[in-house]
Amino acid sequence: VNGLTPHQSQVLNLIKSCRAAEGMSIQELKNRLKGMNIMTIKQAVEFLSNEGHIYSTVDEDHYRSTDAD
Amino acid sequence: SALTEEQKRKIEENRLKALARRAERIATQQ
Repeated sequence: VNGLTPHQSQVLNLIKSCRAAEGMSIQELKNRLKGMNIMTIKQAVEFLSNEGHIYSTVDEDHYRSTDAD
Repeated sequence: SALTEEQKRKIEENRLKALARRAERIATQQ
């Protein structure tokens, strides 16, 4: 629908739902997306970041969505 | 946890860069 794979959409939707100022951590994504392995999550995060859907915050381990605000 | 002014500045900088990437991607797709 939006040019994203189902995995990328799942990761993006979770990051979008996060209200914390520092965003969502990779570890939290892993905890929430129980069926998804860490490499798949990291690849989705990298893709979404390159596409400008998300951006890193306090470090390379925390992300927020550009659509959140 | 409260963010420092420096962290807030960095986050805003990264947000603006991401929005620029997004705009660039959308422009090249059209």
